Amino acid sequence: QPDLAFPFPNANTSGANDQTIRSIVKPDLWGNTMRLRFSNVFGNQALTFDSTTIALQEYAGNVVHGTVTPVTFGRSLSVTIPAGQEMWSDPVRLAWVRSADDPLIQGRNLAISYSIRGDSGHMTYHSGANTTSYITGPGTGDHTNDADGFAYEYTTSSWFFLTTLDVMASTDTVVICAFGDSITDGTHTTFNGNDRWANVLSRRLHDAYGNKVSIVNEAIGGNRVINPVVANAASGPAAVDRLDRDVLGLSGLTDVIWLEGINDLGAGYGAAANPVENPVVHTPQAIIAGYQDVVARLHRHGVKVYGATVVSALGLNNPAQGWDLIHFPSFLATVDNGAAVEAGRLILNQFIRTPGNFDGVVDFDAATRDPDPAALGNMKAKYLPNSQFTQLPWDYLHPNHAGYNAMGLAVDIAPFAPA
Amino acid sequence: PQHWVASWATSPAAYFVYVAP
Repeated sequence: QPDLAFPFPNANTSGANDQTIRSIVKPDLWGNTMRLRFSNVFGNQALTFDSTTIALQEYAGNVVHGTVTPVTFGRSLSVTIPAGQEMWSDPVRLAWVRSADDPLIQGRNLAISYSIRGDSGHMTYHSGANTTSYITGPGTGDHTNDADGFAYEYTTSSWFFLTTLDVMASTDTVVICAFGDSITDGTHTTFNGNDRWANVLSRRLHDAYGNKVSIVNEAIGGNRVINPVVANAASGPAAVDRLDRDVLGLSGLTDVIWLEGINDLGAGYGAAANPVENPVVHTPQAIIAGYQDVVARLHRHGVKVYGATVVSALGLNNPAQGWDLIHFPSFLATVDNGAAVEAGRLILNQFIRTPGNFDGVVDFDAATRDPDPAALGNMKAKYLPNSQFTQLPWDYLHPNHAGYNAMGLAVDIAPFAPA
Repeated sequence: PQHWVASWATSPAAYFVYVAP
C-alpha cells in the first residue's frame, strides 16, 4: 500500500476531505446498462458525493476520451449515504458499450470516480484490492469528469466506498460468488494482474459458456468463519455475520464457492499474537458449526454452495520449516503454527469432503499440496515463492501465481453450466 | 428477459491507517 498519510492525512478522524477517488474495477460480465452500490456501513457520519462518473480506463488514472458517463442517484448527481447504510445508483446507460459480447471491451477496466463533499468521516474500504486506484489531494474538489489523470496525484491498493457493480443481463445468467479469506482475496497474486484463483476460473467459465456467467469476489484478507472477531477491523466481520449483506445481497446469485477456516484455526494469530483482530483460536467443531449455519442459510435462498478444502499452512511462521527470522523477526506471531493448525485443518477438510455437507467439493488442498511425505504437508515447492514481492520470502500460506493458477484450473466447471 | 446481475464486487471493511514496517 502506498503511504496514504498524504491523500488522507486525517484518515483516523475526519476521513477524506473534498477530494475525488477514481476506483479501477474489472467487470466480469459486460453490458450497456449498469448500476453501482456504495457503502458507508463502517462510517460514523453521513457521506456525500457531489458527482459520480463511470468511464473506460485507458491506463493508470487516465480514461478514454468520450467515455465519461454521469451516474445519478434518485435522478440527482449528488447523493448522501447515511452512516451504516449502502446506496444503489440509478441505472446508467453506457453509450460506448455495444453489448456484453463487444470484443473491444472484453477484459477492460472501468474507472469509477466520485467526489467527496466535506469530510467523509470514517472510511469503509476493502484493503487488499491488489489493484491500483487513484486519489486526488485533500481539498482539490471534484475531478470526476477529468479524462486525464493529472489531478489524481496519489495511488492506493484498496477500494474505498465502492462495493458492487451490477449489469443488466439475461435471467438465466449463472452468478457465482467466490467467498472467503486472503487466499481468495488474492494475497500474493500479481499486482494489477488479475491472477486470483477466481480470475483463472472466470477465464475458463467464459471460454466454455460465453457471457452467460459472472463470478465476483467477496473475500477479505484475515477473514474468519465465526466469531469472536473485531467487526470493525480491516479483516471484516466473520462470515456468519457478513453473509446476508456481502453474499446474499448480490444480484442474481446462484452459486457460492467458499474457502475459509485457516484464520479461525489461528494461522498467524496464535497465543503469542496481538489479539487485535482475532482474539480466540477456534476448535474445528465450532468452525464446522459455522459452515453448517452458512450452508443452511444459502440453501434457504436457493443458492448452491461448494466447499473448498483448506490449503496447507503447515510451515507458516515456523523457523524449522524455513521462516526467515532474520528479515521478519517481528512477524513471527507464534512459535509454531504447524502441528496444531494442521490437525484442525485435516478435520475441516474431512468435513468438507464428506458428501452431503456441501453441494459439491472444490479440492484446493489436493491441487496445491505436495504429496511427497518429505514435504511435511506443505504446498508444492513451486507454489511457495511469493510472486508479487519477489525479494521477500514466502509465508507457507498464500500460493503464488502458479499455485493460484493451479487452484483455478482445479475447479470442475460442469456444475456452473447455464441451463 | 433480463435482470440485474453482479459483475464486480468487493467486501467492505473498516479502514485503518497502514503503518510501514
